[in-house]
Amino acid sequence: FSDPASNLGLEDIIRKALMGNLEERPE
Amino acid sequence: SDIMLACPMNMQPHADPSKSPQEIWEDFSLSFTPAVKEVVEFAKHIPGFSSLTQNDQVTLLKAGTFEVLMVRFSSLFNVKEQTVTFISGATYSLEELRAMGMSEMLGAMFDFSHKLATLELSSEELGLFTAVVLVSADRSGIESVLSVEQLQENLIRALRSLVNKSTVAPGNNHHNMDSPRFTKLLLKLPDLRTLNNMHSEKLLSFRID
Repeated sequence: FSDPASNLGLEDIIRKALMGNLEERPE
Repeated sequence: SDIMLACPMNMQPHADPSKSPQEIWEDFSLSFTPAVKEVVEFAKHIPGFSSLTQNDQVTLLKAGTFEVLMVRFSSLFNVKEQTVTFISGATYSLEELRAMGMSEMLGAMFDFSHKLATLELSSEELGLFTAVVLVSADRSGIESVLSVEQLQENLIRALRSLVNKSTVAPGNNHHNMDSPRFTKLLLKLPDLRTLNNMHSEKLLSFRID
């Protein structure tokens, strides 16, 4: 757990938002 | 036992006890996703940001999103009333927040919010300052440091010009001198780094728990 941002799934959200295709994440 | 993620970006800081830690974590993620998306949209509108490599854009956003949100939502910290309003609209007192485990960081966050508010930034100044917060060439993992440095310098120059213009009285010809307001504003950058580090430690402790 050395990278809190990765733990939060932040990178995934950021990459999708940058590409303009952020979709609702499944619950 | 009760799980509490006392973050202003969390719609449900008091988690449903019937949910698993994984589900609670996912609910939290869904809570802050719109705010993160707004930060990304903000970044896209910074002139020159989209010209950086995609990896550098991601690196800057990963490292700086907390700091941008801290600036953006600093008004949620009511220093006078000693309360914090979460994005859900719920307002919590200092005692409630401490009971929720938000102790060590809280004072530093109030302090930052108070100092930022005293600078009385216009929306234009706040926007440019936020861009400077995000475009920091010293974040670890930057591939093209020169490109980020160049953009950072341009943004700081624009911020300096804007803040000095609004602060220095007409007729004052000390063009080479920065206004104390600009200096104070730049000193908020290391404060934000400290808060970011504290926040990361907090997140780590939650994940390990």
